[in-house]
Amino acid sequence: SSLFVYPTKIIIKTCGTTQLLKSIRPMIRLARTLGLALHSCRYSRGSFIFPESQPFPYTSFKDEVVYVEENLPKSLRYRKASVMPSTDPSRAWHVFTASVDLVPTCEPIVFEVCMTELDRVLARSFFRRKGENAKNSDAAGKEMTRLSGINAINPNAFICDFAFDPCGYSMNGVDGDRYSTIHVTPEDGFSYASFECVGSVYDCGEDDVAEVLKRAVEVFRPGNVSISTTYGGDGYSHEVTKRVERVLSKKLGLKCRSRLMDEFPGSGTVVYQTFTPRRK
Amino acid sequence: MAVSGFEGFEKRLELRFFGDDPVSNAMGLRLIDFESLDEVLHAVQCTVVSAVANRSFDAYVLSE
Repeated sequence: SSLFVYPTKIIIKTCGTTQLLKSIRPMIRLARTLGLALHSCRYSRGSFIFPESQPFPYTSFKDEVVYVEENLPKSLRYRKASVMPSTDPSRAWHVFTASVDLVPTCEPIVFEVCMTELDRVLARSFFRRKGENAKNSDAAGKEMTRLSGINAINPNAFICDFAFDPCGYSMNGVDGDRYSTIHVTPEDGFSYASFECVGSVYDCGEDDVAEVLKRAVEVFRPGNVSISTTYGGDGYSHEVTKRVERVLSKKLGLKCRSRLMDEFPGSGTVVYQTFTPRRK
Repeated sequence: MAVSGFEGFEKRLELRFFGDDPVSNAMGLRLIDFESLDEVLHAVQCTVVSAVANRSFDAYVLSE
């Protein structure tokens, strides 16, 4: 899980049965002591792998939306909740947004990648080796970063990594004002990895977002990939969507199985794409 | 839930704020002390295991 704190923005991403939405009210309260008021809220997630284990209000997306709305100021009046389906009924994308303004603020594009069925050999990099227990979690995390090739996704980023015991990995990447994050659980049968980063339609060359996403997916060679792309003030770029599909197809053999777009008042446009290997 | 207690797909929350005088308070939310952040994370059921910061933002790796 990760937390990013900017001067006027906070991003919290948690897995397991965490109670993420309980952070809304205290964060609004803390911000108020600094003279800051809430401008917008965005909650998103994929379909839970073990939905029956999630505590209230995560029992259904509808319950989550009710809970969030009860904790938001009335000034955030432009609101929308949407479940974006894919060809696989168990892989939908859930988004709720609320904003004070109807027009989105100019923000970088956010890419959220979810991967399941990780390549078994590559996933081994995220297990701590026997006899390595004495090594601290930071040192073990650095080794996982290097062995897996995560350090090559963005060579300019400073990486803060952590290895869990006996397996699992989290890292945050820091590159100027841009963050990235990866979370991995490598256990066969329910292996999962996520990658998230920000970018711009103007990034090119090694920084081209399609290339960055390709390098991230290549670390895990997963059986299923979904990419949610959120466009704020820059507006939707169909070229980015198509370029991601071209690069993942040409270089990783991943075929786009579904693509859906939805607009959120005051919060921009979300594109949800799912991929599986062409041979599947 | 799996034996390991694992649930892969994350929940993600993004909150954006605005102030009357952003120039005089350029650090904004970054001025929140660690104890207060830790209390929020306690409610969420996470703790900080690693942290890094630069001129633009603070990044924390959490326990879950």
